[in-house]
Amino acid sequence: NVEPRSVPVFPWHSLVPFLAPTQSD
Amino acid sequence: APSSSPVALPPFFMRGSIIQLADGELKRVEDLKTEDFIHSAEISSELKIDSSTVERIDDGQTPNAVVIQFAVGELKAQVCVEVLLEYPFFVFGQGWSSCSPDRTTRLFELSCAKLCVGDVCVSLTLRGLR
Repeated sequence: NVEPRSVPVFPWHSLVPFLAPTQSD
Repeated sequence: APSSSPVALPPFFMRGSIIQLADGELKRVEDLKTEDFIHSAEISSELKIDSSTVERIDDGQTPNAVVIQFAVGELKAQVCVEVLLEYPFFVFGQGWSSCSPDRTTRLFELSCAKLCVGDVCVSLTLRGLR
């Protein structure tokens, strides 16, 4: 039902902000 | 304070964009459900879903930007990001939400709810990071 060949396919994790609470504060 | 200026909204938020889940399934961005993110993270060896609660939303340094402060994970680590008003976040149990649903809908045809303080967003961290 979805034609993947002629359109770009993006990985699911591209959509999610990467909030890493490891930076110095 | 956020360390960088907001980036332009990437193309995959455009309605109809094809997203590949971790198990290989293809879905349109507007059809994604909370379970899709949770399941994809479960079978990922590197990525872990965190709950990030919106604590504050302030004006950004440019007219179309906002600074969103999140409390991330169980430890409620404070993280600020500066994004464009139309940038959508995925809220647990609710779906896509942005600070300006009208702009998101107009620019990307992606239906959004209004992102509010207290909303719990899907975010990612690396497994093993502490």
